[in-house]
Amino acid sequence: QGGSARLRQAMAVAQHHDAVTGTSKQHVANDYARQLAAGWERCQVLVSNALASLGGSKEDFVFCNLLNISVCPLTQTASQFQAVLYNPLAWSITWTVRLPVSDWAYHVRSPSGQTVPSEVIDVSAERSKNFHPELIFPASAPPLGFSIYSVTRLPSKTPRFRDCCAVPVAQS
Amino acid sequence: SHTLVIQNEHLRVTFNPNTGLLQEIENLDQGLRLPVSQTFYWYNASTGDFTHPQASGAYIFRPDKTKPFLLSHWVKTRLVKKALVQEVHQNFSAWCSQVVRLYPGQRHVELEWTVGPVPVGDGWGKEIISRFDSQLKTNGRFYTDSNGREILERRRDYRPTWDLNQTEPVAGNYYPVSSRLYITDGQVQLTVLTDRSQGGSSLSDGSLELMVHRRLLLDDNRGVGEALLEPGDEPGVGLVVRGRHLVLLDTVEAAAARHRLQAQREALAPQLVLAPAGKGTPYSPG
Repeated sequence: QGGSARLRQAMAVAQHHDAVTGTSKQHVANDYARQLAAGWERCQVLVSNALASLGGSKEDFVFCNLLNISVCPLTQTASQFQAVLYNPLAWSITWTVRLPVSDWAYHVRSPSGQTVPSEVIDVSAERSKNFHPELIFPASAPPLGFSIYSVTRLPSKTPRFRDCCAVPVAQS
Repeated sequence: SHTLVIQNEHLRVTFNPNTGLLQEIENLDQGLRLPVSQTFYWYNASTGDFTHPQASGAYIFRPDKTKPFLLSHWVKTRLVKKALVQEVHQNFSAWCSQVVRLYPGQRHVELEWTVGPVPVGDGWGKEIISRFDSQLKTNGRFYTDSNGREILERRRDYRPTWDLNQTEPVAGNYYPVSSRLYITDGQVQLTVLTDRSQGGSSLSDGSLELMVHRRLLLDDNRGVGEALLEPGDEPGVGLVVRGRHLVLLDTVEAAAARHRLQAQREALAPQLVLAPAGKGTPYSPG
């Protein structure tokens, strides 16, 4: 069972000036984080239930909370997956989806089954020996609605991005 | 030796070939071109002295000098130019980097910074800022929002309701930035949207700065009773923060419509949910 009450409470607590500006004692900051994480966990169930109800299919929905640091175990291991984009705005949007992946070629299909242009780029840090590919594709979602994109890994290609795009180090 | 440029149908962003730093933003729709540099600096946190014992801490921002230290005179850069994204990766130091990014159709420049862990082994608390410098004649004025609602005019070394005796030239001009900060010369407006509440200011005409991270060694004696260090921070590793600044260059007339809509897109950003393919089972609420 999901619910939004716990996240609502955590968000209410986080309106305190100590939470907004970071002036709390450290153990209080830890508690803010704990409450928000617990609230979001319940909300994930709620969102999953809503998507299952609206989409007519119950899936093992995954919320990758570490996308901002390019970590998502599902997209980095699965050969096929779905990306559901929910738009909370009252007008339609186009958004660039970025997902960490493990290979260099993917096929992305729109909700209508059409091929969507996609690219994989390397986002690894300078001097890093490991490649960190990220899949990029544009996705649209209707007002207050969602769209489902299907992603399939293709037979691997050799990455050539380093050679083609590296530029001389700037020096002064 | 060659100028780095990223460009889409609306914007062109140029980087200095010698330093690798942002050098110019051009709004191609409006024909506006603004030389603007952006880089990171840090203020040395005050530890207080005999006459003014106030130290910089959780509540109090009090640098011990008015001029911040430049983090790096030049950056290592890497250009990624593809059809769906153009990025310049800038490496300022071992603990500060940034990606300047343009997607097709986008009317703002996205600066995604990663800062930390801030080193404090030298015994100096540090407050890190991202600063934009331009030639805009802003007459001591800049604008910050109030919780994403009303935009308020801020004037350097001035308060609208009393005669100010400015004793803190940096901190005394810092204001809360909930979602945006901008400067204008009456014709051109440079706006920076933030993804979180930060402190910001314009300490000289044409300049904008936002504090992105801070790591301090002393408590400011205002009640919290702790320095801004992480738990178990002996000897400590420090936190890494990653955030985004969205930079818009526009005419004054067009700027508000652009930054307000973009701010809504940020505040109500799409939620991405993933699922393994082909494992679904038919479902109906009944």
